[in-house]
Amino acid sequence: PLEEQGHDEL
Amino acid sequence: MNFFRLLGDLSHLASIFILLHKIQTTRSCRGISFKTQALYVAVFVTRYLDLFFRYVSLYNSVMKLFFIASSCYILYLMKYKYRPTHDPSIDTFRIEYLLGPCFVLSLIFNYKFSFSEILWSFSIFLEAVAILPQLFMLQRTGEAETITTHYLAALGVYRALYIPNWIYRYFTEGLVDPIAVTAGIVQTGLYLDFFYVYFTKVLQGQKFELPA
Repeated sequence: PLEEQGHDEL
Repeated sequence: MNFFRLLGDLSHLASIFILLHKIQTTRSCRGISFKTQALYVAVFVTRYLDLFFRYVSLYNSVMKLFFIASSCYILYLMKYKYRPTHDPSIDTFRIEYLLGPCFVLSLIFNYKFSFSEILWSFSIFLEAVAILPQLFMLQRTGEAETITTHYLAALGVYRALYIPNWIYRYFTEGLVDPIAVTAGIVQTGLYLDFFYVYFTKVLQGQKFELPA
């Protein structure tokens, strides 16, 4: 899920 | 990183420089909503908490720090240096109506029920509507300085460019971020009226004026 891969956008 | 996202980020950077340029050269923050600017500080501070515990890239960290610092600096300019040029009587949008629902939404829609993820969601929802006090003010005064409209256009283009970025990422990386996409579409949608007047008037060399 997104939380694990982190938020890489601004 | 892809072309659309980079262009979007650069457009966001440009919007901030245009706003600073407007304030410094006219020595005035007339026509700029303090409330919208304050909401952007809240957006950046709540979203970029991950500066402390997650490293993405140098680009990412530098941009985050820049957005936090510049938005605080703009608030300082409006609150202290050019305070007499700010007219709170036309900046009357009730931001409680934005903060409350965004907070509730972030409790419902988030990728993990944790402090930082809820704040991240909150910042995404809040950013989508943070421009409303500014647009409301524009509606009330019915006109704007050209430089102010360039600022708003650059800000609108920034999130608009994130839409092709998400489409691109879906096809190349299989990545979908439903929270950011939904909020981003709403955010861009709020600019449609503004864009219409901007493209049909300001870019044709006319003053930004709303029909009476």
